[in-house]
Amino acid sequence: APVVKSKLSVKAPEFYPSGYNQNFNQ
Amino acid sequence: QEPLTASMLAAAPPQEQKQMIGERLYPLIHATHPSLAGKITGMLLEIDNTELLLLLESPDSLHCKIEEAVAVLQAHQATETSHKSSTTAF
Repeated sequence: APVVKSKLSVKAPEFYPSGYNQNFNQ
Repeated sequence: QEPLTASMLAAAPPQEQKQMIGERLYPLIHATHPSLAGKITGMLLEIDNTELLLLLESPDSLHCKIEEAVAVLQAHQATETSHKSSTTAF
């Protein structure tokens, strides 16, 4: 499998897809 | 959704590219980590788009990267907790 090297940051803003409420909060 | 290709991504404006990737990443992360999906997706979207396309093509690599993000979040929360308890002790 490809090795992906990158540093993850907890400061990253949260991401929610468009139409989030309809699809994931039933 | 059809698989996201590099040419599809290249055809979109830069600000939409992260949105397109996020739309595909979020459900995959939500399936295993529903309560953290927004945060983990945001953390992963800071990775370079080329690497993100690799992750979308390789479930194993994506799983490893998600677990890495969870570990980073847990380590951060542990630091926060120990920091709070040490400051309240003074």
